Amino acid sequence: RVPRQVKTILAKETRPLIQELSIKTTIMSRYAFTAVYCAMLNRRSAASEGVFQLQIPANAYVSNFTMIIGGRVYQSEIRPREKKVKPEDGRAKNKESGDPSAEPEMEVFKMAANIPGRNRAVFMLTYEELLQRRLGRYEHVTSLRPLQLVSRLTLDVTIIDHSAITGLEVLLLRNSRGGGAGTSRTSGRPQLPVTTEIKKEKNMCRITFSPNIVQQARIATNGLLGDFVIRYDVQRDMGIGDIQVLNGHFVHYFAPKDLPAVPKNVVFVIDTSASMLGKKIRQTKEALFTILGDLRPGDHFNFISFSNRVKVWQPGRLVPVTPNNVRDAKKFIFMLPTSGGTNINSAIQTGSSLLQDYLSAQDASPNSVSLIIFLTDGQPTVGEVQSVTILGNTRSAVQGKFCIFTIGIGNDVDYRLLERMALDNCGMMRRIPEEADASSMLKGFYDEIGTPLLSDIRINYTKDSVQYVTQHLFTNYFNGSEIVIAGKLTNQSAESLHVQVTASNSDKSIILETDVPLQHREVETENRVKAARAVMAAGARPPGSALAKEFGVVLGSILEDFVERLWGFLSVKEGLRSRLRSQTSREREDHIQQATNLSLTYNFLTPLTNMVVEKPSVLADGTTAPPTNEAISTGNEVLSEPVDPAGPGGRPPTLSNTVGGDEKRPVKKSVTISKTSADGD
Amino acid sequence: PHFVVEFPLSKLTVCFNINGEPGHVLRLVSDHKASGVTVNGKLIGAPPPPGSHKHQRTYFSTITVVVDHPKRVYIEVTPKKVILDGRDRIVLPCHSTVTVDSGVLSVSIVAGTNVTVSVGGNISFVILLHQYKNPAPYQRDHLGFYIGQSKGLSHDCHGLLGQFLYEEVGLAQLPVGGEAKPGTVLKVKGRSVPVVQKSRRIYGGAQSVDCWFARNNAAKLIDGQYGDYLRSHMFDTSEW
Repeated sequence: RVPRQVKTILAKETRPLIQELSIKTTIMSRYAFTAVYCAMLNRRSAASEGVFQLQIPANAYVSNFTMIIGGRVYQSEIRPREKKVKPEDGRAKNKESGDPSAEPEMEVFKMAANIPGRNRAVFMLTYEELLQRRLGRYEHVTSLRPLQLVSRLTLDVTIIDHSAITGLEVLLLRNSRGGGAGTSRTSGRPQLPVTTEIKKEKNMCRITFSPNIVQQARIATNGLLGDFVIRYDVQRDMGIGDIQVLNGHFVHYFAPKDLPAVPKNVVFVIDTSASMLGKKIRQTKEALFTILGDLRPGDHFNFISFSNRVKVWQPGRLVPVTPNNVRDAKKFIFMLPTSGGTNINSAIQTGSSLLQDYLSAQDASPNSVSLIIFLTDGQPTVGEVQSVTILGNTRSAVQGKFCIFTIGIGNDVDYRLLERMALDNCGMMRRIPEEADASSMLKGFYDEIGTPLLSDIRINYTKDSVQYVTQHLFTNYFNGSEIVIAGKLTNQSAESLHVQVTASNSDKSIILETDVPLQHREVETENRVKAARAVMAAGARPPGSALAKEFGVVLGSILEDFVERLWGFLSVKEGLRSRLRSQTSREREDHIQQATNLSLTYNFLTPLTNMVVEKPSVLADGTTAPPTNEAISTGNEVLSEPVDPAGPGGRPPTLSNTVGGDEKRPVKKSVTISKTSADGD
Repeated sequence: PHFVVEFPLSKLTVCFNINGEPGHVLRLVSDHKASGVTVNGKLIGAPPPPGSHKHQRTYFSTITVVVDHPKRVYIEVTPKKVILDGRDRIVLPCHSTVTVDSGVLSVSIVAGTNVTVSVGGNISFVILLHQYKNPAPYQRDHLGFYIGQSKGLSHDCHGLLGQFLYEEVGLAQLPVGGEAKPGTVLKVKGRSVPVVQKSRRIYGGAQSVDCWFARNNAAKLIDGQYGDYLRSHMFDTSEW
C-alpha cells in the first residue's frame, strides 16, 4: 500500500521535487564539518519557487552556501553585519551570546529561489561545530526534515578520533525535541532508522542512513523524518589530556577521569510566582525530588522560594545531606505554593548572602565548590526590575566566590538577564522550552553540574611558544564535561611544548605537567586527516551525483585545516562571550571587531556577520532576470532582508563550467525574451 | 514555422507563416556589416497530422549564428547539440547545463530547455529546444528562435525578423464599398498589408499572444518575397 501512496504523493506534489539530498558529516576529533547537497527539479514548464530548508544545530556556524540555478553559480559571501538600532525591549537573540548552552537546539536555514521551468537547482551548504561533551558523551544531531519524500536521501557520518571511540549509540529517529540539556528523554514517537549501516573500528566509525522513498514514507509521508542522533565518547585517561597539532595550531582536550568528586555547597533558588502554576511547578518539584536523592553525603544545601517575597527553607545556614534533612526538604518542596510576582533581585541577594555567610563561617570545606542554581519562568516584576541594576547587585553580592547557574522555563523569561548573570558569575544558562519536559531537562542540567571534580583550573603552555590561546582559566570542571583550549604555535619547529595543568581537588592541589612532542603530534594528526580523506573518498556512494561527490572533496580539503578552524570557532565564541561581559563600550567594540574579523577570516555566519546570497529572479516566461541579493543572518529563524545588489563590495556570481573565459569576470545582465520569434509550426 | 514580430513602439504584434520546403535555409537576422551578426535557420518537414487536410509541416531543425567580431565564430544549434566553431571546436550536448563564455560571446545551455547566445552584452538570442519523448510521425524535434536583446543590432539589420526591429507600424480600416468586405490593413514601410486577428502560442506553448496575421508567406509585409530570404547554406552571411 505504501508504494502506491508514494506514487500518489509524488504525482500530486506541485513544489519542485528534491531529487537528491545528501548530508555528509565528518567529525574529526570532536570538530564536525557537515556538507549538505540538495538537488531540486522543477518539473513544471513555468518557473517555480524551490525552498531549501534545513535545521542546523544552533551551536554551529554556517561556513558556505552555494546555489546553482540555470547553469549559473550563486556563491554566498560573508560580510560584516551593519549596526542596527537596539530593539526597545532590550531583548536580543540568544545566539548573540556565543554560549551554546544558552541557545535553542536548532535553527532554521532557509533559502527560496525561483527555478526556471523544467530545470534543476542545486543548493549546497556547509556548517561547522565543536561537539560538546555533556554527561560523558558527545551528541551529534542531524535534522532529517526535507518536507517531502526524496528520491535519493543519504546521511553519512564519519567519526575519526585520536582516542578510541567508545559507547557509540545510534538512536531511534527523534520526532521532536525534549531539549538540549543533555537529557536523553524525548517526546514524540521514536522511529526506527531503517537501513542504517554502522561500520566501527577502533578510532573510526561510519554511520550511513539511506532510506529509500518507500522507507521514508513508512516513517512519515510529509518528509518530517526526525532527528538522527549519534552519541559516543572517547577513551580518556588521568593525564593532561589529548593535544593535537596541525599547521601551526594546537588544540587541547582536557577531561580527566577517575577523580573523586569535590563536595559542593548548593542553594536552589526556585521561582514560585503565579505563572509557575500547573505543569511548570509540578515538573520542577519532580526534578527537585530526584535531585535531592542525588546529593552526596559531603554536600551542603538549602532551598529558597521566591515570588513577591522570598522564603528560605533553613534560614541562615546550609544543611548537610542527611536522611532527615532530605526528607524535610522534600516536604518543603512539596508544600511550595505558587502566587504573586517575580522578585529576582531579592531572591539572588538572599541566596548569595546565605552562601557568603556559610563560606565565611569556616564551616565549609576549603576546597568545596559553591553554587546557586536559579530557576525562573518570567521577567523581574517585583522589587528591582532593571536588569542592569540586578546584574550589578548580583556581582557585588557574589564577589567571585561562587557561581550562578540559571535556568529559564518558557517564553516569558528575560534570557538575556539570565545569560549575563551566569556569564558574569562563572556559570551557565540553560533554557527549557515552553512545551518541553521541564522535569527531565532540569534534572539533566543538574546532572551536568552536580559532580564537580576540579576547581580553579589553570592551564599553561611554554611561555613564548604559543599565542592567541583561548580561555585557559576555568572555575570548575564537572564530571562528564570537557575543557577545550586552542591556540597558535609561535615556533612551529620547536621540538616540544610544555603543558602544565594546576587545579584543586577535594582535599589537595593537583599539578599535571608534560612535554608534548610537537613534530610527533603533528604527524599523528596529519595521518588522521589523511585517513579521514581516504574514508570520504571511498564513501562516494553510487547514487550521489558527480557534483555531490565534488562537494565531498571540498569538505575533505577543509579537514586539512581543522585545528586552525577549531581555534577560529572557539575564538569567535569567546569573543562573543567577552563582548557580553565587557564593562566599557571601548572594550565591547574591541571584542566585536576581533570576533568579526575572525568570522570573516573563517567565513563563519555568526551574530556579527551576514551572509549575502545573490538570487536569480525568474520571469514569467521562465527566463532569468538580473539577480538580486539576499542577506541571511543568524537567529532562531532566518532573517531575510533584500540588500542593494549593486551595493559596495558586491560579489558577482561566477559561471559554472566556464570554458575559455575568465571566471572572475562579472556576468552580463541576463536576457529577457521578446515575442519577436520564429518558432514551430 | 510561424513568425511573431513585436513592435513595442506601436504596441502591436504581427504574425505570419513562412511555410518553405524541407532543406530550405531562411535568413532570420542579418547585420553582418555593423554588428557582425547573422542568423540562419534550416527547415525540416513532417507530414500533417492524420485527418488534417493541411500540407506538410515545417520546423527549424538547425539554427546558426555567425558572429564576425572580434573574430569569426560559427554557432550551430540543433535540438541535440550545440557546436561552437571558433579558434577551437567545442561540441556541447543539449541535455546538460553549461555556459561557455569567451569574453564578447557567451553561449549558455539550460539542459533540454534553451540555448542563449549573447554577443557583446547587448545582443542576445534565445533558442528554445523542443524535444519530444515519444514523437508522433508528424512531430519532429525542432527549435524556436527568439530575440532576447536587440539593442546591439544596427538600423540596417535585415532578415525575416531583423528588418522589423526599428520599424513602426500602424493599423487602418479598409473602406467598405461595393462587394468588398470590411477589413484591417497594416501600414508598414509605406505598404498596406491586409491582416486578420489571430492568436499564436509562443515560448513552447507557455504563453499565447494576440497578433495581426499577414497571409501568403507574409507577402507585402516583408521586403521582397520569402524566396529572397533563402540562403544557399547555413553559414551564408551575404547582405540583403
